Amino acid sequence: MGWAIALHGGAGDIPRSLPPERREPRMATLRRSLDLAVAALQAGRTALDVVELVVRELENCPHFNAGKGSVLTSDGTVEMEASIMDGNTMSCGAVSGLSTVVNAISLSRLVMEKTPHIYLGFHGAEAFARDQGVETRDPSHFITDENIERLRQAKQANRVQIDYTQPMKAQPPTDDNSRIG
Amino acid sequence: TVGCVAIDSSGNLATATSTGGLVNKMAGRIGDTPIIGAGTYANPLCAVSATGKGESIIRHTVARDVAVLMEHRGLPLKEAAARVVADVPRGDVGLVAVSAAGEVSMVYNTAGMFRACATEDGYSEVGIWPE
Repeated sequence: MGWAIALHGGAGDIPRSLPPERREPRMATLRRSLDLAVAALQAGRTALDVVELVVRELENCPHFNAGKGSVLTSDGTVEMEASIMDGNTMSCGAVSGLSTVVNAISLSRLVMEKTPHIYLGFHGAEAFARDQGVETRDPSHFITDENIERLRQAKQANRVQIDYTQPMKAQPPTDDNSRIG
Repeated sequence: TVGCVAIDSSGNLATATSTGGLVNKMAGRIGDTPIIGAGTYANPLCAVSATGKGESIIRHTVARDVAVLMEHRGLPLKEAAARVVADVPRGDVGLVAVSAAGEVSMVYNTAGMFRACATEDGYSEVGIWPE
């Protein structure tokens, strides 16, 4: 059947009324990422290289909830996480709790390839990132005005939001876990 | 959340997923994305990357279940993915997946999912909502 590729930028309550200025930058990044992937596969790059380069492209786009553009915790901080897995060898790597690493997906690949472990989190993952010399930035680099506003809305509504949840009126606290994610 | 799955010309499969998590999440909260078998999974049969509400995806071990239905029930990718997504609470999950046969599946039970795919035989798609 030859090569094949599929990618996503998040699922959720995406309204059909999404204005063009919110929709087009995301669609343009999806198309650009798809073109990158097809060219890489046609050039004979491995599936592992291709999924990493596509996710890096999406992490670097501020319109998606990963890397730059990550949504904010209740403390107003970013905690990024990622994982990667090779189907043939079932090798895998994962990281959590990152606040300075520009491409979490590449750090997860380094965990897979350079450590005997699968998963590193928080300060251990940050120390490994410095040790490996991956690109890091000040946490403020990842925070966008749009996500500051989204956090404000979520706090006002006293709920957590998955990608693209639309602002709602303040909800009375319920006893399900929607208030704490 | 963003993710990508691929099979290359040599038949190797891989998956990658990355996220900032949930808006207003508690500090220290881990979602499905870094949990192998929940938001991300690949074996020699298929590669899967999921997105949505992490707590639901973890409970339903979404990515691994797609592979299990293929492996143990012999379901084709599209049917396996559709069945797994149908079992997760509505509005909580979407996923992209490829199989060793080069099939592609992009399925979700939310209002929409930003998605794109292409195959060597020339098919490609970029979309948000159900066609």
